Amino acid sequence: LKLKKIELVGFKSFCDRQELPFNGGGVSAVVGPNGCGKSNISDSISWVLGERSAKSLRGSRMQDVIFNGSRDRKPSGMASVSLTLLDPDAHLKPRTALVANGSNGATRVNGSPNGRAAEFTITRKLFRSGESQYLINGKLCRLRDIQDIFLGTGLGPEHYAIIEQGRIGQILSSRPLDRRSIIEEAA
Amino acid sequence: LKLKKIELVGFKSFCDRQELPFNGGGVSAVVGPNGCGKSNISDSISWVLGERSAKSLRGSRMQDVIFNGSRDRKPSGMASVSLTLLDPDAHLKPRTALVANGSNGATRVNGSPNGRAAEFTITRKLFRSGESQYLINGKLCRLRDIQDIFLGTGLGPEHYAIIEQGRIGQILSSRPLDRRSIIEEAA
Amino acid sequence: SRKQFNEAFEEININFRGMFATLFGGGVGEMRLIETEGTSEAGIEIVASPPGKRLQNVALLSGGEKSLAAIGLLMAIFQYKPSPFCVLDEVDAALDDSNIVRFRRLLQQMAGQTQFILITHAKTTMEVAQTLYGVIMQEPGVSRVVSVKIGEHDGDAATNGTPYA
Amino acid sequence: SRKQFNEAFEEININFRGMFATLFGGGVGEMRLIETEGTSEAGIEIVASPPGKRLQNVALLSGGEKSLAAIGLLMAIFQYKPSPFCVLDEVDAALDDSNIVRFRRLLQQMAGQTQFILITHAKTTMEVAQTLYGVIMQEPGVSRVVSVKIGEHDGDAATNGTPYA
Ligand SMILES: Nc1ncnc2c1ncn2[C@@H]1O[C@H](COP(=O)(O)OP(=O)(O)OP(=O)(O)O)[C@@H](O)[C@H]1O
Ligand SMILES: Nc1ncnc2c1ncn2[C@@H]1O[C@H](COP(=O)(O)OP(=O)(O)OP(=O)(O)O)[C@@H](O)[C@H]1O
Ligand SMILES: [Mg+2]
Ligand SMILES: [Mg+2]
Repeated sequence: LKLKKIELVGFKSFCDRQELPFNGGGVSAVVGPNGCGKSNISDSISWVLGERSAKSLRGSRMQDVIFNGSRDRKPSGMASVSLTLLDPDAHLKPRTALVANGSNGATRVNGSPNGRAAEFTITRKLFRSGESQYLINGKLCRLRDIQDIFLGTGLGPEHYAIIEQGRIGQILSSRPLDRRSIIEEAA
Repeated sequence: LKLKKIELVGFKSFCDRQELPFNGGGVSAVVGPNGCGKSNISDSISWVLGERSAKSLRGSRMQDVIFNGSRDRKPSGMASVSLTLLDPDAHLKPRTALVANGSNGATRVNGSPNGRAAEFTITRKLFRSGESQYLINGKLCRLRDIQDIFLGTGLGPEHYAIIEQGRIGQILSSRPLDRRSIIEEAA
Repeated sequence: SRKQFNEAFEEININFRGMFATLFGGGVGEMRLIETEGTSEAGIEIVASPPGKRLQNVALLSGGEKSLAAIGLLMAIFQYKPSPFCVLDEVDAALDDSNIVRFRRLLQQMAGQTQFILITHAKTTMEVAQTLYGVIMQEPGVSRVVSVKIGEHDGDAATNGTPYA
Repeated sequence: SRKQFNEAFEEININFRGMFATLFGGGVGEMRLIETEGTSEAGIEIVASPPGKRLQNVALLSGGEKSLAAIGLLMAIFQYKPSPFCVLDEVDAALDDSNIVRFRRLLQQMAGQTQFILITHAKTTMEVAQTLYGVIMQEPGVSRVVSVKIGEHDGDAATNGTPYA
């Protein structure tokens, strides 16, 4: 799987729709002054991958991730984050095709039947009412369907591949069984 | 109170006796590469002021503060830290004079009877056996006597004037009653 | 005593509001007393809202904003009651360049009353020190300290002629 | 399955030993399975002893040493099973200049398999990026992103003639 694009709108300090395009691999750096929104981007990735705990996103309840207004802007009614990925071996991977093809309204992963690569977009929305939506390629699905795509990749429930600010120093002091679950996810 | 000198021997990575002299006030900076011993100096100050929790000093038991050996050195049998301070108003402050004069073997604070300033040294020692010693000007005293000197200065039990590595980011997320005890100590 | 606490609280709060405004160039930062369950004592809630941003849970603030606000609160307490000395271990780790400069300026302001001992990797922070303690481990596992006095002008006490103050 | 776990554990451990030796220039770093009360599953203990220092409780390590060891463990897992991408938010905050260089070198080594997204204030770390996302808040409280592609040579994709790879 390769990351192609992140889109945020109404998520935390990202009132207006903003995009991070990823073209080519390697290393990217997110930079800027204190409080400008860098960690919010990291939070948006954890969130669209299915983070359930508001506390892990520095909030007290999940609605805290919706843009709350600023000096010149009113609060938003909804937060939406989309992740676009490329699966170079979509035709080889029954799991991804199945999730995208399967029941619950999930849709076929984009790509020609004979083509190798397939691009797909996962989206998570949250409304002020508390109502949530999860989508694959614009079609409603369950949160489980999104999480299944990333099982065993480090972007699943343990998401050890996302290290939040301040957490790197905690890894060595984590509990023995917590570390076990990380290795288990990788296994 | 003014800080004049810190002396460490056998404390954590400070196998040999080392000294930090403070001449003149203002700002001092402790610098050096990762793992060279900077935070250990901060720990030594917390410790000599009476820190009771080994965990707050990153250890699991208090003996962890005794130099534990290195490639070329054997472990030490004892840790000792001394803090030398100047009290410019010793003659005005019954408390310091009393602690230093009082029972339990504490000794008179150095300084001429008519002089204003008085220099004194507090020392804490810990032996491998677990036996502890507290001294003021080389004479045995109780830990309480040392803590009494610093009550209400931010160097007392709450020691909010000592911010350990990683703790500054935690202050804003501390519990409401913990914050209260800090203000209470300052009051 | 409760009266003593309330007086200290009020004065430190006034200091904190001022500190916050200085460090953030505006915004609202203050303490509030809140009812706490299970005890008659009021707990302290911290409100911190940088300029232009809406007031919300302080947990949502960025790492740098939390550090800066905490530094402001600490200095507000020192303004009320200076400590003999204060040890700050890498409190600038999360600060960007412009906030490190604000932190430095604040240190220079407060240094008259309290002796600050900073542990830091940031060159900008080191520059404000009058004395540097270099800690080294030439022999593996064994720490040593070398102290170096810096003049108040241009890093050289000898050249400016004034005795080390 | 337990067999699957043990195989993964062994292989990640071999990687971690290597990572640790590289990042610390020696010393001993590895994982060990330990009996845990209340469960039949073994917990994982981490042993980390920089060169020349005696083995002891990892909690006693310095902030920078803990960060570096944790980075090594993470990379050891990625060596075994690369993630599609990885987000590292200010993991270099506690590292001194020479350890930041080691971290950079490690990133360049691992970047072929995993897309790294680094959030950082450190210029040295930024230099290893092929793309920079500058986040700004021109309007207070409202974030915007500007992305800038950096060429692989001298920060300018246009001058070296090779297409952005
Ligand atoms: N729901 C929300 N609505 C509006 N603004 C929000 C919301 N949640 C968080 N913020 C704002 O986002 C800012 C924090 O952003 P973020 O943590 O991404 O900063 P950062 O760029 O990582 O900074 P640092 O370098 O200090 O870590 C805070 O000022 C906070 O007020
Ligand atoms: N009892 C002890 N005996 C010997 N060495 C010890 C003892 N306790 C701690 N150490 C060593 O001291 C080192 C940590 O020192 P310290 O935390 O002061 O580093 P630091 O200079 O603050 O580094 P950083 O910049 O990474 O924060 C560790 O390598 C640890 O092994
Ligand atoms: Mg951040
Ligand atoms: Mg340290």
